[in-house]
Amino acid sequence: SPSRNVFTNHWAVRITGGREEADKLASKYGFTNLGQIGGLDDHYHFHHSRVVRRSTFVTKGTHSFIHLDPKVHWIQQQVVKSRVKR
Amino acid sequence: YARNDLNFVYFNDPKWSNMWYIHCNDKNSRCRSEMNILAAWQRGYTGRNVVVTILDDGIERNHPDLAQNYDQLASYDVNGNDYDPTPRYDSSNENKHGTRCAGEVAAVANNSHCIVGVAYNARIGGIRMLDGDVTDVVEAKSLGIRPDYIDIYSASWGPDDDGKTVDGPGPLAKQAFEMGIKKGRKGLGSIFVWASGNGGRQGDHCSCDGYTNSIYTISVSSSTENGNKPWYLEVCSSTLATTYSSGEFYDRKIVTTDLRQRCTDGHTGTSVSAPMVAGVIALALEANPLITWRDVQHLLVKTSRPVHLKANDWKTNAAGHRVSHLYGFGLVDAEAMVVEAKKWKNVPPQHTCTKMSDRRTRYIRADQKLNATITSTGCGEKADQHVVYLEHVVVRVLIVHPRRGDLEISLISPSGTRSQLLARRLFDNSNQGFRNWEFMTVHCWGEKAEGQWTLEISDSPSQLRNPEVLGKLKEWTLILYGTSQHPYHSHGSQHSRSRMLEIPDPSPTQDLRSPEPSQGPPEHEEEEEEEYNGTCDSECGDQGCDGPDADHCLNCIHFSLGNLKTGRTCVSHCPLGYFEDTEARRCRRCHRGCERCVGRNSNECLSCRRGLFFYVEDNACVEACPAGYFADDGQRRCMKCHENCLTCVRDSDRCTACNDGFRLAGMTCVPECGNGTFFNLEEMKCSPCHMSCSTCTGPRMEECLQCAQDFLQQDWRCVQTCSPGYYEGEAAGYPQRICRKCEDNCLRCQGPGASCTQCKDGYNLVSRTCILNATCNNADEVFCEMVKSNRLCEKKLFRQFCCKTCLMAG
Repeated sequence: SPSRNVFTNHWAVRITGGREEADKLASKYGFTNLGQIGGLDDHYHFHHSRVVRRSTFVTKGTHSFIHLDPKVHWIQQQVVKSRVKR
Repeated sequence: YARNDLNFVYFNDPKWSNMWYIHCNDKNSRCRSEMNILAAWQRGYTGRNVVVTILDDGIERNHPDLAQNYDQLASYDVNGNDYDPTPRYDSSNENKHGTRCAGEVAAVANNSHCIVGVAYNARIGGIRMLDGDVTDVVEAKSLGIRPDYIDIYSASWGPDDDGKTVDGPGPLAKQAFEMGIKKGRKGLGSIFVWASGNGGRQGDHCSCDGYTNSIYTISVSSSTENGNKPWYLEVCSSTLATTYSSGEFYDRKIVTTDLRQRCTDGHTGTSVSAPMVAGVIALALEANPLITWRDVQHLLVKTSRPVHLKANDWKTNAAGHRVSHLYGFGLVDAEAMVVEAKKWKNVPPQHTCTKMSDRRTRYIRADQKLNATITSTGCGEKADQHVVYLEHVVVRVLIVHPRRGDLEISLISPSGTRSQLLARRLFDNSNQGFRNWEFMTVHCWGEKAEGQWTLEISDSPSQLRNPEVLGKLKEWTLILYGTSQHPYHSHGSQHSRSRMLEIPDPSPTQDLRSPEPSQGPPEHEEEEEEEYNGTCDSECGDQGCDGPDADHCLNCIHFSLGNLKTGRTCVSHCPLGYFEDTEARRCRRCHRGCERCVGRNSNECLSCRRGLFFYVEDNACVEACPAGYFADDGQRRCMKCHENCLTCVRDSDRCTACNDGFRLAGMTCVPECGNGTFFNLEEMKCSPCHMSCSTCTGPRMEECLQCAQDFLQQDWRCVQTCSPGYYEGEAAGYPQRICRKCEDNCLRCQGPGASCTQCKDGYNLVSRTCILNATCNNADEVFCEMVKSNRLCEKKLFRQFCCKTCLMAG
């Protein structure tokens, strides 16, 4: 059977306008901006402490409206990836 | 087989004798040293100044075999979001994996502890990222840490090797790989080394792992000591090279560092192969730091060899490379790598030529083969995409199928090289098919791109299936990577055949040790002359010669070297170990230990013989450098430590003690930051703590070590007033006031013990204690008397025991 996704309370977001813009947008929807993702320009790591840490379904709430914000070019709720040590 | 090496290097590390894959230790028998690591060391390459990091569950940075080479700047804890990759310890030692891999790369040599790493002078770091939820963000962050500082990223993990998973990097991790190869190492490209999977027993195929299957990773598989396929090994066409690893119980194993400062020779699987290759690449990068990520792959293709590795599918492709689905191009050869790297010129730019099939759906009928073809010109019509000589070939497929595991896919190149992109996987029952999955092969490396490419798909039902539901190939795309010019010929003849190894230059000092010029007899001693009428050597002076060579001169134009006992000769310049006495026209010997000098005295040296180091302050050659200097083996000089270091080893910035005002962070001296600041590793300067802290480890309020004045410590934070559920108190031996937790179930309190003033919902305040609402309701007078007479209400254990009832009852 196909494995079910496990959603986390972390998001990857692509926003132009720099760190300040990302911070503003994060706080607008209740997220914490944990900073740029590695060397990927305009990609930020957002965390939402009021969303359940692991869930098998997408939790809806006021934070969900960030998906509709015109300043957000792309957003992805992070899913747990099964990775094994070899 | 390689004969035992008579110039055997000995290390005092206790497991050195067990490291059969590096050297031969039994003088009477043959042994497996085809990886030629020892020979690469003997050429002087040990990974110096190359930075490797291990993406895993952390590394034990204070392990005695790692501490000296540990590099804080090549490390990060993505799980904990700090700079310390130390693994989380538990009773099962679950997080031993990264430490084991790290040792294989850069365990310190000759320190009487455990083992010797393949690149034992390389810097080693760890990125702790597997000890938590792994997401696309976590992977992308990990793959992109300090790309200009870290040269090689080694990963020995991946999606499940259960024979039914098809998974790979997400969009962010893919971008991180691309960013790494484009911008990492200041544009030369980060080098990602990956362990191919361990799913051999599950019939897994490493083409279903998008990490090993990526063109950006160097996928490494394993062989047993005897050249057999280990039970865990997966086949696939993207494997580039192989190292030894463990096999059956009777095969010898690999030894490496282990958690809790130990060593291990436990089963290693393919995990150890990635760091071994990372180590070999570190040796090659030391030989030539300017090689690109693609040069490294070319070097591996060119130098890896089938030797005695057993596989029934070894074939020679049209470019002359021997390749197998089990071992790629074969066992890595460290010596050939460094020799080739040393003289390597960068390969021409990589071009990509893409061609998509028509969008006609083709049905895949059971027990029949479906052939689909694409004819490629190698994009000759577009100069920036033109591929003549192939590197990687990728096939992106969109296949719908009722049982994915029944599929077998092969690709046949225009030259006739067949690569199996996918073998049947008995455990894969998925009906998801392959949705734009990319298969990759390296088997056509060096071949010509132009011509007809054939994709061959077979469907062999392994169990009863609905015969009416057919698989469909909806579309496929051929992506050819390579160069328009020949990767080697375009640079001239510097790319020799890899096995024609250069002979190391004999050390000048070795040649010059023997002539010990005597201090006694004069150089121009009278000798009986014989008649000689021929021409003299051009170095002979006006007195002529008694023979044709320079040692037949009767006097010299420039300098005479040697004496009667050892023989004398005329030279234009004095060799090393001598200085030129221009007045006497003689080569005079330097002070013992000097290689070049300006006079006989010990303080007139300019450089030193092997084993000694030139100390510039005294112009002398010393056995050990004084404090503030380190011994540079390459230059044989005492080099100054970094200005912040008090003492250092091997490099100016590998500090072992710091000057006043600085403290050690790993092996770097960072400023001791004043109160209210911390050392920010990102910005390399002292940055302010959060306003609530007086000392801290980072900028956030949770990173306080001590609180600022007027702040109280509450659960690792500093607060101005204690939160509900806490009361203000003092801690013994701790100058600062702290917030202590009230008793359980107490919402507000005035101090420790029974001092509650408000209870949580569901509790009642009785005698300044919170007790559960649900008390018994059947207490009679006798019972209450018993409770009261035994003063049970005063005993914490019995407070819930009808106390409220009794108290209410008076």
